[in-house]
Amino acid sequence: SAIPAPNASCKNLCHRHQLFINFRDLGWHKWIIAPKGFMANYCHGDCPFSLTTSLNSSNYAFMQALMHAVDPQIPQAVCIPTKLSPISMLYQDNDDNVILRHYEDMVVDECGC
Amino acid sequence: ALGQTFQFQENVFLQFLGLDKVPSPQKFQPVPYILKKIFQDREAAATTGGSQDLCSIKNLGVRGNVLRLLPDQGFYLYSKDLPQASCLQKLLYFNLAAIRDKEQLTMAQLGLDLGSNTYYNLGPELELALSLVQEPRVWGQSISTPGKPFALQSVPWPQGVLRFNLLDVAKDWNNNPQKNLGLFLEILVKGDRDFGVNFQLEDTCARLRHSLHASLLVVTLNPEQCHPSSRKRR
Repeated sequence: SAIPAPNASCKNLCHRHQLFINFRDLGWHKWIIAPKGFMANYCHGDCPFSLTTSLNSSNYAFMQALMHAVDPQIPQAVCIPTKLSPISMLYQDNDDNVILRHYEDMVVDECGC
Repeated sequence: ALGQTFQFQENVFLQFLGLDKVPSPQKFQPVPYILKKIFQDREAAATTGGSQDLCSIKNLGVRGNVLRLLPDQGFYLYSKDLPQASCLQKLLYFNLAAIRDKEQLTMAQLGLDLGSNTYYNLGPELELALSLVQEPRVWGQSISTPGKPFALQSVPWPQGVLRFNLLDVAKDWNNNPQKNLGLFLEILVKGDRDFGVNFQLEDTCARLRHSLHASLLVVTLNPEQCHPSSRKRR
């Protein structure tokens, strides 16, 4: 299920798009004890020059946006995750083992150019 | 086609989770408090954005990123010629096949849950003898302890969960699966204590057989997902 972006004005600009995967929709709630699902957020949107001067962008993005303004053949800077967090999964396998496993860099918390 | 595509993605995601197919457990195992606690602590840390070392299990004081609770797949030994004070004899067996070759074992803790921790119906003093099964045998009859017990413990019963460190044993089993013939557990009743009532040995032991629950908590470190030492990522 997609969670609508907070304000529509920057809809096309680079930002985090929230997407929640409910394990019940996959029928996985029968073997995954916790959590109930996980945030499959993703980054998408334009990185115009004006945005690259904001906090969440890197110097490289500023330079690339500048070069794109001079020569549109040079692609715009790209929208990527700038902060990620791990998830833990508690589940049962086919041998009746209860397993707790940690996966790092699984959830996108913030995006930037 | 869409369904087919989705099916493909599901398999890819399962492999990412380290699974070869969707588990379909027949009965749910009880989740021990420690696993719930570690899970909740991780969730809280991820929510607050605090940095966390995914390759250390603070609550247990070991390095590792996969915890497995293996249920006991052994069975009780019944025989009419059990030694007088012997309350029960049980083979304990844990299937380590779920542990992948590249994973390093950092903890293996046997948990023996003898039943609720209450002082109202204090049972007799118990003595537990735990020994390695060294060679295959026919389990039709009770046996005297197969090897020298490597763990002996005397406890008032009911006692709650007793824990034994089996890391070296589990490493040996993991490196030489043919050696994994299980453990032999014998629980003896030390009848020298008088409770003022004449407790029936058999129904005491029947209660114990009913309440005994064994499991092996195994922690492993996957070097592909965890840096060898606790080197922080730049």
